[in-house]
Amino acid sequence: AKDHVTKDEL
Amino acid sequence: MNIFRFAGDMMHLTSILVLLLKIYATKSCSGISLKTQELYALVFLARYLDLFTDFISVYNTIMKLVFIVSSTAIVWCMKRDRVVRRSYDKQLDTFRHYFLLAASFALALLVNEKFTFQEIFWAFSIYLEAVAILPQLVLLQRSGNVDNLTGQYVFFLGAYRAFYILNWIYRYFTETHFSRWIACISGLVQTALYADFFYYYYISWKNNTKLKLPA
Repeated sequence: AKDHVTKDEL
Repeated sequence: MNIFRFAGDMMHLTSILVLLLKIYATKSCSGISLKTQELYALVFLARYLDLFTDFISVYNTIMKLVFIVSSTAIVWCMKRDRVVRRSYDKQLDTFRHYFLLAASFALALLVNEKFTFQEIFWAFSIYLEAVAILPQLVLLQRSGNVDNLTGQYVFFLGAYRAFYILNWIYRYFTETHFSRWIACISGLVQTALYADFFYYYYISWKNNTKLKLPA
């Protein structure tokens, strides 16, 4: 898993 | 993607286009705070570190590039362009924005989703964006009269985060584990800072008078 939550917002 | 977020992004883009229009059409940046523009350039550079590592969508990537390029172009233009920089209100734009930088970074070290480089810089960009408008609002109060394009610029900039709050409410109710409390609380503070500007902007629009902020 990525070490950060993917930020899908600008 | 939902309509609130798309509307918010379009308002954000519009605010930048209005600012670019003002600077290029009038060849003047009077009434614009260079400090606020520098803070915004930092916000985008700190937030979009994942530009090349996380591909979300073409829209997401293009908008990130547009925000980074436009915000740095505005700072460069206000600092380097010989004609534009002459109209910069240097003696009015005296807000000590380094405090905003330091406070945002300190808070990001304390309050973040995960103590990693990327998450700390993301939280830093969120906190910094919430307060980045302060030098601009102070400058508007000091310079008294606000020209139309500058007023519209600040209006759209404030409206964009208000739509993001609607987006977070919508996502909270439609998505199972959606928790964006750092951005949400910061977004509420950010929009609240515009409250008095929105009030005077509405009054000036209703009475069809020039926008004036009380000193």
